[in-house]
Amino acid sequence: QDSTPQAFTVNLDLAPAQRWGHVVIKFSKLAKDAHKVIASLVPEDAIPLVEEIGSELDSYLPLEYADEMRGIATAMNASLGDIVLVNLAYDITAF
Amino acid sequence: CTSIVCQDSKGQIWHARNLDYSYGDILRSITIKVDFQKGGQTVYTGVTFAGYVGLLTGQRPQAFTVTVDERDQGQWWMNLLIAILDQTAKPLSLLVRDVLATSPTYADAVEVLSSTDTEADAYFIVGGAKSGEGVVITKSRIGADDLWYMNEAAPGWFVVETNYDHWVLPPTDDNRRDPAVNAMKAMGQGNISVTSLYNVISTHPVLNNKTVYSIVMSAAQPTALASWIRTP
Repeated sequence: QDSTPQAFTVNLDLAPAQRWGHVVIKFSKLAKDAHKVIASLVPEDAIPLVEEIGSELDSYLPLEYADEMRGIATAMNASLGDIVLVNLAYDITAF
Repeated sequence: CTSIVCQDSKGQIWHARNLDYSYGDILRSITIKVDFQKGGQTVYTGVTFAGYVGLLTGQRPQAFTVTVDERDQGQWWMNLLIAILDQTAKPLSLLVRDVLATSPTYADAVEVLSSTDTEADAYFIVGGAKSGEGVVITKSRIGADDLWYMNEAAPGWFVVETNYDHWVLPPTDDNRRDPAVNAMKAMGQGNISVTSLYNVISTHPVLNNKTVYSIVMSAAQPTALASWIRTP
């Protein structure tokens, strides 16, 4: 049976790091599942390059989105590297 | 993925899509619809995944709708190399979110999506709020390879994009294009609605085991947006 996606509001008037916390805390399994996806989809050789991007996030991504990812990592108690990897996975796997 | 932009007999533009990806079970469980608001007003809406800040599907009310279909070209390291060396290049989903946030019109969105460097190749499918506004942008990492406008695509009132360049035949083992085109023709321009477009994108193999979610939207009628998490 089809279902309807849960609906949320993201308030762009908030600081970027504060925007997604109320969303991601509703998905407690997300961090574990994300690990599973990352491990299987992203080529192993790509991981160090993504870690490079993660460690210098502000140099590679617009600050607003980098801060949103930091806020998500904090709210989920996940590593920033994993969140960055999840957010880049679509581009990395498009080959 | 499959994306369709079409124009009904009254000139209203509609946009339908299936998002197909691996690990559907996981992605279905974290698929969400988000209204991005400023001052209590929705600036744009997207269907995305919890924890994913970019958008592969979105609508800016009274302006345009946009979806991304994967265009598998080159090697993974090319995408990362562009990311590291070309700091003007953007991840696809962040570019889409930028465009939804800042482009006031269909024409502006098409221009920005066509001309911005991206970390990967892709197809951007854009529908407008005015009659005639529909295009498939075949995007290379740097620049656009092709812009295919709806009125250039026979029969002239819709355009279908899956994951292959429109000027080549899709592979026989992944031909979702022809079933989608046939379903659109069977529906007819005079019968376009949320329900009929849902039926088109529910046609096998347009709907398939990898389909995570479906959406039907219209920038000119933003409240018509409907989305479904699929269980093929």
